[in-house]
Amino acid sequence: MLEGKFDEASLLKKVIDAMKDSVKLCNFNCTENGISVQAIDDSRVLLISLLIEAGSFEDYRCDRNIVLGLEMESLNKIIKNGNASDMLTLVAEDSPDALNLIFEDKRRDRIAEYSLKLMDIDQDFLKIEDMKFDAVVNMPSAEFAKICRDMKTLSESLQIIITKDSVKFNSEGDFGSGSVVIKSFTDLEKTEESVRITLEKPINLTFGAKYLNDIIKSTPLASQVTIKLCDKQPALFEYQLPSGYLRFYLAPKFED
Amino acid sequence: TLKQKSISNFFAKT
Repeated sequence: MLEGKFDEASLLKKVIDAMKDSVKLCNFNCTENGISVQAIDDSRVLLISLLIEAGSFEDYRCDRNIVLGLEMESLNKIIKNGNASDMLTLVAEDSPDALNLIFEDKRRDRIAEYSLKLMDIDQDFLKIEDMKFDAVVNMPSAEFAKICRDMKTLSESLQIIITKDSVKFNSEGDFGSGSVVIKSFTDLEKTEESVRITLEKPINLTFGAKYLNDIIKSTPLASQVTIKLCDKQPALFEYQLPSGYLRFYLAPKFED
Repeated sequence: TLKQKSISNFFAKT
């Protein structure tokens, strides 16, 4: 049996909000360590890897491994009915045909209970080896989101160029072009505002702006985003959860 | 011209 209680529904609300526009159907794999998801978008360009470790829950138990096949839009409809500050408990039997979601407000005078039918989802599972990256950028997630939104107004592609101590986001469109350069920066008082660039080799990669604009829907989850890049390899965009992560592997564009 | 690659090109199925 699975029983996982979040102190606040807001965490799962943000996670589902971040994923629902990229993937329609997901298997949520529940083990004693927590809940994990691997899902690939329909165009097979973006891979999402979610891990909500047991430590992200107030209480968590899962006696046997359970797979919950969930339709994200339906899950989102139910999740939106709960308040962000409600406690949220996920409950499923060992061979479940439904996931129960129980929202309790903190004064415990209101309990809302929902049941979501499960689906049999046949999905590929890709093996992600330990990847080697040539550049790692840690930066404020809100700043990364603004850059992705701004650059998408010009072109459907966004070029990321990293040299020693700066990252250049470059967009070349039909009616014009634009770029934003950010440099390494340490804010000792507000560390979440800092930009850190770790570089082994210079990077020049191009990505679909549409996918980057899906990834930035994770911005409310974490104040910083970590971007890991390697030439002609998928980029990794990572948002840390209190205990776990939401990762996006995005295939680049390049010439054959 | 640049071509969008598929994520499946980079990771093997298990």
